[in-house]
Amino acid sequence: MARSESLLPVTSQHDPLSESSSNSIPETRRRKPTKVHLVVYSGFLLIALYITLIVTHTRPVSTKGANDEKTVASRARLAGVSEKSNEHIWKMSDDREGE
Amino acid sequence: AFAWNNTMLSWQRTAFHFQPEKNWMNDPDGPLFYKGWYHFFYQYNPNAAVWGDIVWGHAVSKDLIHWLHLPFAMVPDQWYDANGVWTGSATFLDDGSIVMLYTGSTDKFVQVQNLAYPEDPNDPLLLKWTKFSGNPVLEPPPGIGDKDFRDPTTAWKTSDGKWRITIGSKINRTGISLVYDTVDFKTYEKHDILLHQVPNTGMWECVDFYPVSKTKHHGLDTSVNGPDVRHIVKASMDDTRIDHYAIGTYYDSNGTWVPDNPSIDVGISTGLRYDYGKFYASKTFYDQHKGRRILWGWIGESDSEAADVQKGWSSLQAIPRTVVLDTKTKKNLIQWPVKEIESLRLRSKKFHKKIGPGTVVPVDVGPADQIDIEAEFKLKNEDLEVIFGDDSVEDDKDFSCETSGGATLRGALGPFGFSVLADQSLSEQTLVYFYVTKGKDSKLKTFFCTDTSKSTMANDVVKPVYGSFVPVLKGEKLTMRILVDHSIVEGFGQGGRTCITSRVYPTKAIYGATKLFLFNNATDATVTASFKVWQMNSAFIHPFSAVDDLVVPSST
Repeated sequence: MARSESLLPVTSQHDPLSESSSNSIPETRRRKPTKVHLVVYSGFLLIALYITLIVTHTRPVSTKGANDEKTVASRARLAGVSEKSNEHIWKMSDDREGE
Repeated sequence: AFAWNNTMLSWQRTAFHFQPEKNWMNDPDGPLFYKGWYHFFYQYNPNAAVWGDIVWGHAVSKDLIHWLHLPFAMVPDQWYDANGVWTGSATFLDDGSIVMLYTGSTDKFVQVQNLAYPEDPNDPLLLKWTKFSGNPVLEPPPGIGDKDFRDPTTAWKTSDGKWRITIGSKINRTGISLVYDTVDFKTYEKHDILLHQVPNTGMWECVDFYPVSKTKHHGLDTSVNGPDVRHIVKASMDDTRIDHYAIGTYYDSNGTWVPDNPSIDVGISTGLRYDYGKFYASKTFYDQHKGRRILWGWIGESDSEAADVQKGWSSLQAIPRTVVLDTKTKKNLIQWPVKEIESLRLRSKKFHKKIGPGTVVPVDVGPADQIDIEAEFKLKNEDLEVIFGDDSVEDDKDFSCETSGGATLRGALGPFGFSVLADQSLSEQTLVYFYVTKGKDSKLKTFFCTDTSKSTMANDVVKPVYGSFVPVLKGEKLTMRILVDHSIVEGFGQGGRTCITSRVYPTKAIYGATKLFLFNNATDATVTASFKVWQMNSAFIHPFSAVDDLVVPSST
């Protein structure tokens, strides 16, 4: 706690980027107001990108899970012998640890 | 997945346990002794380190330890085994010739039984196998699923001179063993009655059936029967991948078997197991050369398939074990590594140490990744008397190796034993130990356990605590034997009454960094341990070369 409190003010005081941006924004507003639209559109674009990222990030996990299930149901099971893979035991122990 | 590197993975290969040079292996098949050679066949995928494309691998040995790989014995080349040459068993006929019955997975994935025999009976190596032209000899009977009919046993003689086999199956959730009689192994007569069945145990595979002597310590040929004989039924539980056995009485007249104690019947979860660790699809054979029954067991991996693919191989076989009825308790089998394993013992060190409660002692044996330990432990009588004389100490009815917290659970009289495959700081260690409790009626109750939960820093490994109750009779000392061979640890409690095989994959406790410790994590008991540790040689298992291998290590 003590460490993070002492660090916070130092970082904000010595942040050169925050100072330069605060100076530049009003200037650009005055000279090129059309760029505001660009900034807004960029904002929308960023939000869209963010949503896309979330979707694509979750999709591989679920796809992987589905593939794993197929692997676990596996050739051995499909062919008609006992399961040879450990994946389901491993998943069960993972679940237990999670709980 | 854990970031395994080649250094770690290379270390996992064993020095004296049977394994192919690469790829996947599972069940033992048709082990036998013929013209001076032990033959070992096994389920093998020549194409990958995961199950599939199963052929019969083949190796020979003079002593069950120094194996020489031979070409495949059988491959899927017929419609009746197109999807795999699966598990089978060998039978010696009266004239000394061999027949092999095995399960084939047909081109339509139906499980059928097939007959094969050696092409040249004069070849001691049994290199070539002929499949019977009339295969399949058995198909799933009415009422049995196409994928519920596999793994024929070695045949045994009936009193009227026929041969009899049993095959595992299920009806709904009831595990069953079907019975067939034959005179020529080509045509069969199915019994209406089953050898045995147990509800709610699921599919039985790799059924084994054999006699054990009530009085003698030697093995019996599969056809032996009589008043001094008990019969064992073993089945591998498809649902749980556990090998369960039970002791009972076989009735030749109708081909049935009845367990001594139905409450611990075949497949009942509280029933008897060959091994309380990782040990499956096992099979025995009668070694007529040395008059003993030998048990083979498939030891799978506890890591991930991805790791297996990375290391390029998967699975081991346990060191072959002699199996006999415990003539003292008459309620369990005794398994013990074959005597021949002792031929690998190199230099040894003997120790006698007294260790107090909460103590861990390093054992200076040098590198400890290929060792054989034989130990006996003694608890101080005063410590026992304190616990058993104190009514305030409650009976520990609920202790279980698997669920009671492993070796970190401290009781008055345990755990104590060895920490194997440990690094110097004990950040990785596998603990093999006894845990003694005050059992029912205040009688001593002893458990033999293996805790793998701290065996590795890797996260893609199953790390259970294994173990079970082990019978200790009055006047007996507590004894254990541990075989450590890189990624496999085989533990034998009380002379082999309870056995535990585990697979472990340390990341730091490897090569020269592998240490051995003796520990006593009991709260009240002082333990005296007398033990001997041998460094073990490699068995140098390699492909057979006609020039070099005509002279192999002599059998002991």
